[in-house]
Amino acid sequence: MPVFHTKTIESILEPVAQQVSKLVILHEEAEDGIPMPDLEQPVRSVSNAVFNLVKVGRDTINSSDDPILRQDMPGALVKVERSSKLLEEASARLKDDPYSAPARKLLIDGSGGILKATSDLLLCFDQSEVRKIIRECHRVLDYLAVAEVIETLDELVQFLRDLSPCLSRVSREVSAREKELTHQVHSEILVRCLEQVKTLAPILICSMKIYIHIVSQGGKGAEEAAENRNYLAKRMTDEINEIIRVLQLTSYDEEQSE
Amino acid sequence: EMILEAAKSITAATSALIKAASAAQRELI
Repeated sequence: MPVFHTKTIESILEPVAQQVSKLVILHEEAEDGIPMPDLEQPVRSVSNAVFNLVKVGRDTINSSDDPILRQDMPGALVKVERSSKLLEEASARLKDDPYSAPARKLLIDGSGGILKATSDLLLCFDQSEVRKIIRECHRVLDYLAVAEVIETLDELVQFLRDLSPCLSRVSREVSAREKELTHQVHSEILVRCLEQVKTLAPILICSMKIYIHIVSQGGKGAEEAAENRNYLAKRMTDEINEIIRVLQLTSYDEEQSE
Repeated sequence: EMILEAAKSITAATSALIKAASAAQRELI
């Protein structure tokens, strides 16, 4: 059984994955077979659903500004269509010969192909959604990179105005993503990193305020205050980078690396 | 969202097809 790395993908594909496995076993156990029923109607329902998916998929491709999705999704759509054709061919052949073994093989190949291609398509879509979250993370990284050049309270206010909405979006989206993952370890890392970011953010702002105050007073300790601020910005940067790394992982990646 | 709904329709239709195809075999076994 394949491993699905989000709960949404799992809920869509797992029931049919189980049935495809059962279908293969049933046909192996019933080698001599009995006549296959007329499958024209259920195959037509699959063809209609595939037609609709291809249409929705093309709309998604055309409206997306994600070059990777635009590159990968058409291939998955072609595979879904091909698998659907296999089912149509199986149905036509079984109508002529309800005992046909090659036609049963086509039926199994077509069903498995639909499962695999739909899985590829959903993964392609899902990864595109992940890249949207990663773009937000990179915005936060860009803001953190300028923490070192903030010298006045006005600049700090503007810095906060820029960073806060971005950080809120990252927090909301990563939190939602964490709940979606089927991989417990990945989910826990995201929770931990996000908690760290939330804890560090006000401390960083405080350290920036202290630095600005010391500089404006012309007093000693500006160097230490800058070091402390930079350390906090670096820690937040590390946590965001770890979030980006884990967001890109799928269970499949981990199995490969193992 | 529409992609997910369309994918759900495909898997539902494929499930129905497999059920129909398997029914006769189940009887045999």
